Amino acid sequence: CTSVVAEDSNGNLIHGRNLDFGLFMGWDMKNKSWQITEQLKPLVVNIDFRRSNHTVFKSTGFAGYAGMLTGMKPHSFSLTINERFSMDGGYIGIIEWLLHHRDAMWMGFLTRTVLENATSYEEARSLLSQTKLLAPAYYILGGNQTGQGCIITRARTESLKPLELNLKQGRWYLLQTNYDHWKAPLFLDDRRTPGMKCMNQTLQPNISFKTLYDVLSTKPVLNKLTTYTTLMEVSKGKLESFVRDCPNPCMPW
Amino acid sequence: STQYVPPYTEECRTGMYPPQGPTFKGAVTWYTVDLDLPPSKRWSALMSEKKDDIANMIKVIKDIADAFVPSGKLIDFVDKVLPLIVDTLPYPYDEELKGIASASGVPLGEIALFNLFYEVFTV
Repeated sequence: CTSVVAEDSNGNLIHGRNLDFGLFMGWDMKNKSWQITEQLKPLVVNIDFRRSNHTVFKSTGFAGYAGMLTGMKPHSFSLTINERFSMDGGYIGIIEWLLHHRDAMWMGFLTRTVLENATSYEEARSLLSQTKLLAPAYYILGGNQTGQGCIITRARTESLKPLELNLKQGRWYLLQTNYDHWKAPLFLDDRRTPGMKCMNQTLQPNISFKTLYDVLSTKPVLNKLTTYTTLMEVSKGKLESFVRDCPNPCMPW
Repeated sequence: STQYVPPYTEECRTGMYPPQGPTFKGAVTWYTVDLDLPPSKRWSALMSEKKDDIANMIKVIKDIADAFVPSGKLIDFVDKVLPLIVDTLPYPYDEELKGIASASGVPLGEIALFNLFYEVFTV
C-alpha cells in the first residue's frame, strides 16, 4: 500500500491511498495478475455509514469485510492503514486470542471503532497510538487543520517513532508504504523513493486531488497489487475512489 | 522484460485525473449502512447484491488453499474452527459477521477468514 497525507499552501489537507493486497496469492500466468487482487476488485464499495439519517463516517472497503482500511469522518479526520510486516505478526495475536488473552483489538475493527466514535483528530490519534492490537500496522491520520497529519507506526503493544507534518521543517506531506519510516525500504520494493520524487516535483502549492491521483498512478506506486485508489478531503467531506489496473509493463508489487 | 527488473519506475505521471484509460478499471459504487439497524441486518442489502462476487473470491481462496494442502483439511479447519472465533469477537462485529454470512450464503467460517486476512498476512 501507499498512503499520502499532504497539506496545500492554504492549510487544506488532502489524503490519498493505493490499497495493494494479494501478494503471493495465486499468480495468473495468462493475464499476468494476482488472482486474489483481481477477485477483490468487484468487491470494492464506498459506504456512507449513517445514524439517525446523518453521516457518521464514509469509507472505501470490501463488501463482506466489516472492518475498515480507509475512511474519513467529514470535517474531523481521515484515516488509512498500511500493512506492517513483522515476525511478531498477527498470527501471534490470533494465538493469544485463542488462548483467551483478549485485551487486544483486531486492526480493522479498531479503525472502524475510531471512525465511528472519535470526535477529533487528537482523540483518533490517541486511540490509534495507545490501543493494544493483535497485529502490527501503520496508521496514517490526517486532520482538518494545518499541521494535522501523522504516521503512527504500531507494534502490537506500543507506538514507535510517530512522525508528524511539520511545515517549518519543510515536511508538507507524509508518504508511507510498508516499511518503517526511519529505515530504508527493501530495494526490491521501493515505492517510497518514486512516490516522494513525484510529490517533490508536484510542489506544495499544486497539491490537489488531481495531482495526488497522478502520484498514485505512477508505477511502481501503482502496481499489480493495487486494487483501488482513494482520495479524501476532510474539510469538504469529499471521498472519491477508483478501481485500478496496472497494464504491462508493471511491477508485480 | 528488463522493465520488470526492480526498481522499475517511470516518469511521474501527469494528466491522469479525471480517471480514464487503461489504469482506470471503473468507478466505485456508493452504498449506505444504517447503524440504527440491528448489527445482523446492517449489511443485508449490500451483501445480497454482492453475494456472487464474494462467492467467487472465496472460491479462489479455497483453490489456493487446496493447492497448498490438497487434502482439503485446511478448508475443513476454516469451516469448523473459525465460526467459533466469531463468537469471541466484540459486539457488534460478531453479529455483523453472522449477518454477512447469512445474507451472502457464504459459510460463516469463510467470512471470518476474509475478515481476519489482515492479521494473518502480517507475517
